Amino acid sequence: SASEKKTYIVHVEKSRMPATTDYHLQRFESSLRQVSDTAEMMYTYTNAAHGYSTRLTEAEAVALSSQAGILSVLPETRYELH
Amino acid sequence: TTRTPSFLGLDRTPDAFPESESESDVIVGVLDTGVWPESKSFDDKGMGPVPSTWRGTCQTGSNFSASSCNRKLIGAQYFSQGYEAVVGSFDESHESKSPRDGDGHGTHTASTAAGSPVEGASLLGYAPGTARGMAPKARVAVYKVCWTGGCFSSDILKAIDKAIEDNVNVLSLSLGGGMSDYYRDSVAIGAFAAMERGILVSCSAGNAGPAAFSMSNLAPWITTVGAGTLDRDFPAVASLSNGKKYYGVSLFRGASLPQGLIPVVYAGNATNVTSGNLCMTGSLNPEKVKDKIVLCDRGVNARVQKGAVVKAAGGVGMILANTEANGEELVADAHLLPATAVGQKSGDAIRDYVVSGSNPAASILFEGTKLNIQPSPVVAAFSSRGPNGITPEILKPDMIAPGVNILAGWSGGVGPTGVASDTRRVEFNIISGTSMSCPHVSGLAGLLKGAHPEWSPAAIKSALMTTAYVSYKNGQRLQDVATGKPSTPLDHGAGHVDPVSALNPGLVYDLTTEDYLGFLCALKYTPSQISLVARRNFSCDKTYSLSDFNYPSFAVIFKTGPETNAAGSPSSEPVVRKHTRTLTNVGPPGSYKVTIASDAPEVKISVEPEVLTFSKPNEKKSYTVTFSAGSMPSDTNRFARIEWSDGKHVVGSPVSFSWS
Repeated sequence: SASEKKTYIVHVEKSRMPATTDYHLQRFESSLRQVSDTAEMMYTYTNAAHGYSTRLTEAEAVALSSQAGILSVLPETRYELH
Repeated sequence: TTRTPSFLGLDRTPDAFPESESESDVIVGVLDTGVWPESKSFDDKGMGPVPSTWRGTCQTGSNFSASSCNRKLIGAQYFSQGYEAVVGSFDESHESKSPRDGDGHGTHTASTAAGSPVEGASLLGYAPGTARGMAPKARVAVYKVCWTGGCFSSDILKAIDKAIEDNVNVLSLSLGGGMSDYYRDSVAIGAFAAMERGILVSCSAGNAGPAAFSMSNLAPWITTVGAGTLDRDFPAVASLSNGKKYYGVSLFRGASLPQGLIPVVYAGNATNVTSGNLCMTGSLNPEKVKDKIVLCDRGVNARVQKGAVVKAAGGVGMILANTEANGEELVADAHLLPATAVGQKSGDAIRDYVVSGSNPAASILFEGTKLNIQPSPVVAAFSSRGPNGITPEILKPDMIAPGVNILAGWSGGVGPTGVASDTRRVEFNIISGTSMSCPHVSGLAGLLKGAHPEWSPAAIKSALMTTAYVSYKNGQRLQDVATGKPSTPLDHGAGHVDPVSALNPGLVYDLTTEDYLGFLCALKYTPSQISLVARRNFSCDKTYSLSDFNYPSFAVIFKTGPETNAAGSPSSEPVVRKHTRTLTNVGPPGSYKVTIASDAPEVKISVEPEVLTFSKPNEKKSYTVTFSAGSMPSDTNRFARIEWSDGKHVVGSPVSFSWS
């Protein structure tokens, strides 16, 4: 359904601002709050990627992906053992 | 791994990898199903203090405490938020919310990469010997990202994020998720960041072979590993009442079949359901299989599950027949009842005999462990194959390594077959897959990192690739079990890994982060896509060419239609492709001469210059290869090999030509 939430990995453009953890978190939080009051960050990524993962509805994901500074909102992928 | 060290030559040349402390400074991170810390493969006897570079932790959780780690298993963490978000609450009666491995796969891969030597290892007496990882002195850091419901990208990306922070040197990922562009693939994105930090990322190619375009983990900054066999087998012969014998394999240990010949029935004739020939759960009619050997066709459900189904229905034995999908590939399993797996040809013959004969009967003779099986290695049928479905200009897989019937450590929480009814518990298990070949290369990369701490991930990968072999000692080419014919670079990449030669490759094809950024530019990635993969703004401000990307192999693409000349008219002239490479000297001064071996008479190949002379360490020299060819039918593939040699070192590169 439209209200069903799925996991997304949100890749955020890296800012030229100082790379402090607090700054990153504030920036991530601020972008997320603009599309959802309830969504919470599951993980933040600082080394392997620049962004976070969260649970969003499809509409929220679309809204987030159109925000400035958001590079991509990628749906969760399931990998399998080989 | 009671056989792979000797198969790879590691035991015959102990001086090649000197007893140095540098290997013990290497940390191999394994993203998998966790670890069984009590496995003897993680015994830390004789190991020195944990490397000062290590920043990771030993995370506690259900049935896993800080004391579960030691100087061998220096880190263990789990990442479950992505998984939990999908499945809801954890069923802790089913799986541990901790780094503990309830599956076995993670313990197997971690011990294959860097397990301590364990004497007297075997699976139920099969494959006896000393089991050891490829880098036995290296440290292991486990990142549990795979759960009973799968491995989720948000967890995987966080684990890579943490592994980078923890300062691992090698990352081993025996998992994959199909084929998607690099900027959509969390493993590719995370691996790029790891590469930048000097971490070699080794991934399995996948088990979707022998179909073409079946690989995953295709990014050029990843080392992609296919699977080959060992020179070891576990024969179990099916003898029929018509006097014919058919060779199969099995790891069954237990009460033998009754003496003499036993009635045998084809599962397809002992069922009332469609696909009953596959021995699916509940599909067999007990009245028709009781006290009989059942012939089941391979496919759909797990091989060992079929044995459990036969046993549950009252059968006393099983012959498991390959179909066209698997051909002659034989994968041994620790079945729950006397069983043997036979190839397609044998399976067809046995099926004909069983369904057309009157009172068909058979017996199965288990012959144990046989060594020195030749030819070996052969490319496993299941090993995923090229061409590269994302970037055809990059040849994948990069190499093959042992991945069939590999013995390594196992979880104490599950039987060797993994099926619920298997109550046996074993310290070691024998399983197959590119999951098993990947950690072989991860461990070998750790060995090289220990020997050459200054080498980049690309240099280590180059050393492993350019020294890989493509022919047997008798000069015959490596074979592909899927066809019974010589394998090609689309099957085996640069060839089968040869770690002793890789230690001293002479020359390497090195690559820096800038080179990989140039690669992304050559792919015409948008600034946003580049930023996604590389976490930075990068301007593609010059002309970039995939043909000049300094990869250790060549994939040359020709178009099938007539190319146009300068005037825009169809040209009848041969199409010319020029590829430039740069070699870096990591050996003594020397003069290297090029030789070309080609199976492609349609392609003219020339190299300029033909001799490269290196007078000092780290000196770089470039060369250009010109390939010219006319039109060929679409999907035609041809192959060649370019080798540089100073008489002592051979620096080989496979070449694939594709017309599309």
